[in-house]
Amino acid sequence: IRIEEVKDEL
Amino acid sequence: MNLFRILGDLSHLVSIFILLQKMRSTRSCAGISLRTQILYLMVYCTRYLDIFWTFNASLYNSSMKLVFILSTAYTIYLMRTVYKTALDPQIDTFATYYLVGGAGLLAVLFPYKYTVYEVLWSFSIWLESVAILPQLFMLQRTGEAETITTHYLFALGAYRALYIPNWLYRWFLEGHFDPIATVAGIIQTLLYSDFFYIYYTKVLKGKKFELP
Repeated sequence: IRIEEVKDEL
Repeated sequence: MNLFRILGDLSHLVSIFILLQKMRSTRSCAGISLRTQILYLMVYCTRYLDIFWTFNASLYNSSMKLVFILSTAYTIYLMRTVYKTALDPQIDTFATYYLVGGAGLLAVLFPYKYTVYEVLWSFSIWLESVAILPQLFMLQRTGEAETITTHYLFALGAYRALYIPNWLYRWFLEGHFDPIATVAGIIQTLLYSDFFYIYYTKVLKGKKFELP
């Protein structure tokens, strides 16, 4: 599981 | 960015404009839950804090975030000023504090990281999953709804429903998986299942939305 630093979904 | 995600976001955008159009055309906010609208504003304000430091990351995301915050704030403003005579606090009575409290508890228990931003983000995801409950509760109490209101609810429900194939797509094709958003998103979509069923069997066949 990769957790993004910047959320790219709304 | 895949088709499901784009369609989901557009559906979300459309839902807000249907709601504004409903108020304009009927000159009333009857049948709309102010509590649900306030919860959505809380959701957007706590989730989109990153607009201040990711404004250049994606113009698409940043402009959508601004539109969601501003249009929901405008909806609340209209409901509390121009159309306030149609507000019915006797019907819009869902115990919202439980929703905020529950979302707060889940956010503190399951954030990705213990930072203010991540806890608030998690809070917004859980709160969004149940923010429609005051509206659905109101619908159940009145037992019927104007057709345009049901189009609003359908578009809003379709948004999160479309995010589910988006998450599956991203999981299989990009190895991206966001467990908090996915679990909360599935709960959110399930809450709509009754509504979707009645919308499909009545409204789409030209009948009035009435609960059995």
